Amino acid sequence: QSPPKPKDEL
Amino acid sequence: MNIFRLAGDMTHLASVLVLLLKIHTIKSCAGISLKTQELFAIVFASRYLDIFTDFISLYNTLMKLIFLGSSFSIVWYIRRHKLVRRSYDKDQDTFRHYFLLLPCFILALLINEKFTFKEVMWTFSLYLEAVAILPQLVLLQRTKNIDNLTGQYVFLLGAYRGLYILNWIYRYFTEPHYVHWIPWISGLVQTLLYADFFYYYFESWKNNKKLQLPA
Repeated sequence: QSPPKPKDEL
Repeated sequence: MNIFRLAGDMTHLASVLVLLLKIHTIKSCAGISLKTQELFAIVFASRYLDIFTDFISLYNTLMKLIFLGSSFSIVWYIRRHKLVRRSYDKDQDTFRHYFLLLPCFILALLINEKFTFKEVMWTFSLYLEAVAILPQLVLLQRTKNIDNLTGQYVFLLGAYRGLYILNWIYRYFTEPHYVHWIPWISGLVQTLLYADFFYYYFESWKNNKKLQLPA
């Protein structure tokens, strides 16, 4: 499974 | 944060500063596509809906505020400032940008990672950013004398995209489970759109000639 997507990019 | 990501953000920031510098000091937006600038404002507004709900870092929040503020003030300058708007090449900047909005939105409704409002808007912003440069590239092709600041602006934007791809490659090999197809493919498409411009940019730089794109 994939972890929650980190929206840490701009 | 890795060096590619930081360098990418910094070239992105530099591109915005170069454009604001041109508009603010020379009071001219000659060669700049309002269509592209409006699309970028929509890109940031739809992508940063999480700005007040998800805190990542001070850096992240500040950069989001800078990109939102700068993109809307550039649009304001070109539309409302009485000197700047006079320099706007309205007759050359004819790309029908709303033709890009609807397909990107439909694509975001169809292809997304999660069907929620925020997620669809975020995906829409990625698709739209990928093609938002098109009106600007068309305008460049029509401009006989591309001034240095405009050339540097587009160069810095392209560099930002290229560096983001290096950042993704780096993160793919250093972080577990780091796979994000939607930003990767749209980012790759976006970077490829700059390939032609880059070719002529380096040619003009190598031969020490003024930048001119073939019509």
